[in-house]
Amino acid sequence: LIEVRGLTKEYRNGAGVITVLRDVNLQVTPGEIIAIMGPSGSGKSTLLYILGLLLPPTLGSYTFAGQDVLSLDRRGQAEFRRHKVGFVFQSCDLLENSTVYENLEFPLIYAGEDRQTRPAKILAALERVNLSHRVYHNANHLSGGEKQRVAVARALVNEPRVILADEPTGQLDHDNSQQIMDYFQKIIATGETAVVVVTHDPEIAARCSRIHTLRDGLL
Amino acid sequence: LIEVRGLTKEYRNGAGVITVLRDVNLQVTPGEIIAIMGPSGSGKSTLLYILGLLLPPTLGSYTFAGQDVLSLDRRGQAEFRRHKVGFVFQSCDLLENSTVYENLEFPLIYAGEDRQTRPAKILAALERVNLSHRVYHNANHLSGGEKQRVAVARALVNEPRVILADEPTGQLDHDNSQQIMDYFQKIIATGETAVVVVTHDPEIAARCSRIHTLRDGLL
Ligand SMILES: Nc1ncnc2c1ncn2[C@@H]1O[C@H](COP(=O)(O)OP(=O)(O)OP(=O)(O)O)[C@@H](O)[C@H]1O
Ligand SMILES: Nc1ncnc2c1ncn2[C@@H]1O[C@H](COP(=O)(O)OP(=O)(O)OP(=O)(O)O)[C@@H](O)[C@H]1O
Ligand SMILES: [Mg+2]
Ligand SMILES: [Mg+2]
Repeated sequence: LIEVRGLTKEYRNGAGVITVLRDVNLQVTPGEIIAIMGPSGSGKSTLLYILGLLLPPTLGSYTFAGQDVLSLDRRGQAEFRRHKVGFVFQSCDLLENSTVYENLEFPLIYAGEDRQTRPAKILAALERVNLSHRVYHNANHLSGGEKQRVAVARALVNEPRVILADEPTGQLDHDNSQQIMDYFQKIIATGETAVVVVTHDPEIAARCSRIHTLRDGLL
Repeated sequence: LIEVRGLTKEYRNGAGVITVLRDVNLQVTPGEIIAIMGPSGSGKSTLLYILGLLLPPTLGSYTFAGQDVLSLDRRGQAEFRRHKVGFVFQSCDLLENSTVYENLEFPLIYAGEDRQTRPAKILAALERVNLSHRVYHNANHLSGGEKQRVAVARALVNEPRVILADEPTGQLDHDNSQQIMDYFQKIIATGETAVVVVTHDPEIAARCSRIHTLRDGLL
């Protein structure tokens, strides 16, 4: 499903060049949950952003379902981000002045989901993260862990082909973390989707098919 | 140092009343690191906000070093927040367009710290979280874990009497988490300060003097 070769990412700033990723190779096949671990600053979020076409690499190739996605035009890349990928960001990125319901509805609207089928999808996603009792709450009135769970539900509500989750359980206790993994495993059960999870939590990594470790930009 | 009795916090919204904290009692003595654990949504951040005078309780009393802090006027409360407390927020709250150095300098400026002694304090704090190599980096160009470590350093650079840390290691790997705990233990070594840490991480809780658990607003 995903094939990345020779991925390199550099930033230039006043002080010189920072090489965040060096010649990274990665393959992800449908039906897998793979974990990416590594110390703070090792390049995990950068790798995930590149996989989600949120950031261009400096060098390297990236093929998704056989298609060279780095050569897509702006519109093709936006289309990819909207339909193929569900992204869970490391820091909260819900719409603070919208309700939980609205936050989950937006991706469905963008994906052109029929008005009739939206409510059922939203409520099912909320059920999977135990937040049905907060459906009409304002997003800025949620606890840190509740926001994170809504962010996960939002990435999954569209049933994308690949889920890229950047430390989706960082704010969660044990039970809620396990529930997120249950949700991921349900999603991949059809064998057509895959999940890439960046995590520091060994309990999460233990439930993944494979674990890769990034150190100083090397996988 | 801290004595809280009968602390209750309620929110009213369209649907009714949500009781987040119910009749909470807590004591913290100098030289302690106490852990507060509990499921997502149990009221941990709310308790910490009240302790930091960032949020008023609905009911209850709060005495700090013998002084009734709930009866302080706005200026007294601002004074308290600036000098007595170091707060580490659950979500990133650095100044994104400032450098790491500037982010650490602001609390020192507000506390009236002499210009001559600031650089040494800033560099010492950064050293404790292993981020000397990012001192002049823009805050919005840091990784998630780097931001969290800068936020911890910023809460500690002023050497406050009490540190209130809301899940300070949520984004961190094992080694960096342990380093944060080393930093906290160094701070309390003088026996005059205390730390209250909200955490989900059992490894962090294991290094605390005591562990309290919040469930549905009850401690
Ligand atoms: N301003 C508000 N209005 C209404 N409800 C609120 C408000 N702030 C928080 N809540 C609710 O209060 C409860 C407790 O919130 P709090 O942030 O203290 O939880 P927490 O224990 O820190 O959780 P987490 O581990 O997820 O960070 C949550 O269920 C949340 O939805
Ligand atoms: N825009 C940028 N300009 C300069 N340096 C950057 C930029 N973005 C990230 N970096 C640097 O690249 C390195 C890797 O960042 P990245 O966010 O990928 O790390 P990470 O592995 O996700 O870390 P964490 O576990 O702390 O979230 C960091 O050291 C960071 O300081
Ligand atoms: Mg990251
Ligand atoms: Mg919280």
